Amino acid sequence: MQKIIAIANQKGGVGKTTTAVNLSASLAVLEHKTLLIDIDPQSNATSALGFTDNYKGIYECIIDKDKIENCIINTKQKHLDILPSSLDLAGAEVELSTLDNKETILKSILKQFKSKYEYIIIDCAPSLGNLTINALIAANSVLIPVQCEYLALEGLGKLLNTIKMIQQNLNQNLEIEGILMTMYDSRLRLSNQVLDEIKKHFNNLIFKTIIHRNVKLSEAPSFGKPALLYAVDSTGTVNYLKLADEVIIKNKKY
Amino acid sequence: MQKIIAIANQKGGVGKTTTAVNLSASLAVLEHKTLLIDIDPQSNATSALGFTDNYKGIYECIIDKDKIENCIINTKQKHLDILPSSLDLAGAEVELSTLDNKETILKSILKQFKSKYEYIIIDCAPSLGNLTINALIAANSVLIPVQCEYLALEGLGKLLNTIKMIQQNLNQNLEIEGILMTMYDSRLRLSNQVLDEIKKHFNNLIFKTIIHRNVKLSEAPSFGKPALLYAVDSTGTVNYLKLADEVIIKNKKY
Ligand SMILES: Nc1ncnc2c1ncn2[C@@H]1O[C@H](COP(=O)(O)OP(=O)(O)OP(=O)(O)O)[C@@H](O)[C@H]1O
Ligand SMILES: Nc1ncnc2c1ncn2[C@@H]1O[C@H](COP(=O)(O)OP(=O)(O)OP(=O)(O)O)[C@@H](O)[C@H]1O
Ligand SMILES: [Mg+2]
Ligand SMILES: [Mg+2]
Repeated sequence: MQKIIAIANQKGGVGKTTTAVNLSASLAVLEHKTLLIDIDPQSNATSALGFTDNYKGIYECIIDKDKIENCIINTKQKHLDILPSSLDLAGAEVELSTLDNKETILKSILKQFKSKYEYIIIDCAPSLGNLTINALIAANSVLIPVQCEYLALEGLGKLLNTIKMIQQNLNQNLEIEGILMTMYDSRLRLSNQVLDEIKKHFNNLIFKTIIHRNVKLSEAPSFGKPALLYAVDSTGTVNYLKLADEVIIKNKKY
Repeated sequence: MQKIIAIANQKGGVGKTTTAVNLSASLAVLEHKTLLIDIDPQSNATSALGFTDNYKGIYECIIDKDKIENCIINTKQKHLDILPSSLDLAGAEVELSTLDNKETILKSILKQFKSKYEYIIIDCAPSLGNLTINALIAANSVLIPVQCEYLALEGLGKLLNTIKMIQQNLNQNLEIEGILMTMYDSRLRLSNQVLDEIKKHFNNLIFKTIIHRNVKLSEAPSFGKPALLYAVDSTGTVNYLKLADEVIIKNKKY
């Protein structure tokens, strides 16, 4: 079985990269072969796993038609590989819009790639441009991180409309893996209000696991490690292991 | 005198909108006529000032060539007006790339607009696409919010390279208004490390004013008000008034 999950939300700073990196690392430590694809030109997921040079990666696969096998890198962790981003990827947004099949390139690359991965996790940029649309068309499902903040709540409706439009026109099989609440701080009234609001309107979509605000999650990238290799007993590590468990159980039937 | 300042950083969630809204409100309360332009399709700045319907705004000015005067709305505050964003703006990113003068449209719109505003503040999306490039070409200077987080630090170098490229090719007069540290939490080692790092490498660019993490700043948008109309004695309000003062003094000679 192979499940492709895009981590997407056009609102910035809601925890897409933190979720992509730590969910991937948690799936890998639970013995599920996982590939993390970084299609954000900022390449935060790539550097958060310690890869700070410029590597051949997803840009070369999309634009130069390089073989995906040639660009995948092994990480320090067993069962976790990465297809890195690079600076050139910023140009891909424009280069893609001149091609005919601009929206389905990633889907066909991944289709041809007969791989051994059980999970492919795609970290997206904070936009709904060509690269993110490519990810939403290539994916089986989309995981939506939502920060426990008012402005993050506002954008959720628009994102769900965009996903509905993609489901109708471009990828009938796209499901919503779930809405993941991030940076939750139980001491703040605002955090609780946003959580209650999401539970009220999207109770069937929200993950049981809630990611709490935890400084270890934001320190880990500076050491080039996921939280579980940097601070194994932190709240952040435990939260993401629980999320991985929830995703695995949900997809047992997949 | 008129100063056009773009608030830009392709890293998401670093406080661009919070800065655009609260700096604008602070400049207005200090008796400087200010126009806030929202060119982020998420239209967070528009809703943070209480405008939650769909209005004619910057999209109509850029694509339909509507007069800017017809789209400007007065806010509850004296000396503060807004040129709102709208959902259609998401389409403008693509529509712009088909036009010849795609990068200088906003600049010529603002040039023709003989206005009475002393400050025009432009809130940008978390990307370096056509709309943000338009803002950087139309602006006299760019204010760069940087969250006190490792991942936000990473992207700063790339952003300064992009600004240099724009200064060389598209807008020789573009200055850097300053680097504004946001969401600073003095109790966190990470916050202090990031602040020290920025001071070490960019000491000539950093504002004296530092914006502290303050929940009133994130609650205010849900009431459709800037912090100074929602929680006048909060740290957030004081921080942004000090920032406005620093910007005014710096631009006295302008
Ligand atoms: N649960 C958490 N607790 C504390 N800090 C967090 C948490 N999740 C993310 N962060 C920090 O918040 C910032 C934003 O998170 P992140 O970069 O993962 O969001 P993003 O949605 O990927 O941003 P972008 O929109 O720029 O891609 C980062 O500095 C990250 O380290
Ligand atoms: N100093 C602060 N203290 C506490 N919360 C803050 C502060 N500044 C911003 N926030 C909150 O952090 C979140 C991100 O801020 P904001 O939306 O202004 O960033 P942005 O850079 O405009 O995001 P985007 O990249 O999506 O445009 C918002 O929910 C905001 O309310
Ligand atoms: Mg990210
Ligand atoms: Mg914003």
